Amino acid sequence: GTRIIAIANQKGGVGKTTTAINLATGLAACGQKVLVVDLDPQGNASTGLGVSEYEMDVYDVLIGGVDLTKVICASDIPGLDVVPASADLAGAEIELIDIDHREARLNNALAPVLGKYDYILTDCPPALGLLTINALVAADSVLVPLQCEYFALEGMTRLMKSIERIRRAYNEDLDIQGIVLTMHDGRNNLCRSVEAEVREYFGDRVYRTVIPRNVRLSEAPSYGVPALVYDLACAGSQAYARLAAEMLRREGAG
Amino acid sequence: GTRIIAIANQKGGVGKTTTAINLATGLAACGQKVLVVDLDPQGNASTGLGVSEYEMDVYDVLIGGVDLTKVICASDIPGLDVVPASADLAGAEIELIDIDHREARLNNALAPVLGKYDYILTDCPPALGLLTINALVAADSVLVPLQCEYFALEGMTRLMKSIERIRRAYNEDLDIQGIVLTMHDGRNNLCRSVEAEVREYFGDRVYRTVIPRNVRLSEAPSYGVPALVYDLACAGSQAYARLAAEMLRREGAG
Ligand SMILES: Nc1ncnc2c1ncn2[C@@H]1O[C@H](COP(=O)(O)OP(=O)(O)OP(=O)(O)O)[C@@H](O)[C@H]1O
Ligand SMILES: Nc1ncnc2c1ncn2[C@@H]1O[C@H](COP(=O)(O)OP(=O)(O)OP(=O)(O)O)[C@@H](O)[C@H]1O
Ligand SMILES: [Mg+2]
Ligand SMILES: [Mg+2]
Repeated sequence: GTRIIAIANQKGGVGKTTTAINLATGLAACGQKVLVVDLDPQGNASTGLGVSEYEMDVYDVLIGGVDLTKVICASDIPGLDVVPASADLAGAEIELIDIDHREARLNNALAPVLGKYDYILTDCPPALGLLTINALVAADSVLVPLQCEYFALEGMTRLMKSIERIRRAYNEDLDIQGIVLTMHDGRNNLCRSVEAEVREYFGDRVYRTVIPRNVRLSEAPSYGVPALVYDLACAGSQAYARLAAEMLRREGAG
Repeated sequence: GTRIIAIANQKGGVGKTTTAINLATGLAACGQKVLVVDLDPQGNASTGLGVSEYEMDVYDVLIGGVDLTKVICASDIPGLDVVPASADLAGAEIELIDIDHREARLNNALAPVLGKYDYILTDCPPALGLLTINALVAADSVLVPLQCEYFALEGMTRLMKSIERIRRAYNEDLDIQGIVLTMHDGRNNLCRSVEAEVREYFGDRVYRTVIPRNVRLSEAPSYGVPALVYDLACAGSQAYARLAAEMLRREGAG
């Protein structure tokens, strides 16, 4: 069956989009069929995957009730498709308020494509509003990119409470798929002490694979390609390839 | 009179809060009376300024109509006060929808404190929702922290359009106070090329002072003090002190 994973963290700039793009590419490179759903009005996952010319996007699905299969775009990566986002999506948070079952719009929209993909990854905006809630209601589990910084650590409590609230109210199977440490710099004391605290508190839920700070990861989006395509040999790409493998092992272990 | 400056950028993690905390401290160190309004449900500006025990916060002002003077907290920095935020604020985006003049709640709430402060800085969440809109409607000008990265640059068009929309609809005096380059690393090609592009396009609106990437800036919040207090001699603090001086020169030049 299809596994739906929300990539979420309300803290801004922690590597949600970079993880969605490069983990999806890593999974596709392992022969998985993957769909990335861009739920962020910034549309960074869409441009980072080279998808730019589209007439309809996820806004039309959530608000207009358009069939999701009509807005799927192929990326240049074999086995990797994208449901793009546009700036209209910023209005969706307000427009969703008056719609019935507003929290389940994405969940219902994904029904026709279940079985066609091995993984569906949703890239969330930096907030706990109705777009992220839609992602959490539709998801089997949540992958949390975590920057080893104080403000990012401080935000984890709120994120865990929100996930718990969604689990109780809408999605009893929702669990934490894993926590991925991003922009990691082992020479930095703060980073090492945040890592130690996170591993102590969250234990095995923290991936062994750590994503290093690596400028090549931030250069790739300006060429509209994932880092694994831009520079497969760099430390950042290698880390995301390892992350994909570790995820498959964890998923396989069921 | 009092100058109200919104520190805004919908891109996450670009240094909005770090700029709000350390620019406010730099201005206070120059003898200015400063109020920081934390409009982010993450509450990072509140904890970064060491303000943690409070009964009411900006949520009670925006939604409950409580007098803003009742929620002002003194910080440990002479001349620097804080209107703190709490996680309740996340609900405000939805609760504001049905309130009259929802976009002007902060603007109206600040009226009683005009004249008591030289500067009011509002720290915005990473979104263009009703909280950021409230900050833009209340503001005389917008200070935009900009990370020299591709996704951050890509978001500038949308931000400028939003500011223009607010100017036309609600606040005809709103202008761009300045753009501050943050987490700058001169050895990084991407960073240098983004800087060149930004300076070419925005000209004098880009501050000469550039904030370098400096780990001491990210260590300070874990002690609940601004970097200027934690380590005044470090490159990050020195840059924010220069930024405060450059801002005063710009404002004085009127
Ligand atoms: N491991 C890394 N090393 C270096 N740069 C990185 C790394 N991961 C991400 N970046 C860069 O850091 C910035 C923030 O990352 P990204 O945009 O993926 O975070 P995000 O959580 O999706 O942000 P937002 O909250 O705005 O959606 C981007 O410019 C990205 O290119
Ligand atoms: N110049 C800098 N050098 C090194 N680290 C920095 C610098 N500026 C900010 N940081 C760190 O980077 C992270 C992001 O900064 P900050 O939280 O201020 O951004 P923000 O735009 O307020 O984020 P959000 O969008 O989540 O509100 C924080 O952990 C902060 O400590
Ligand atoms: Mg993102
Ligand atoms: Mg912030």
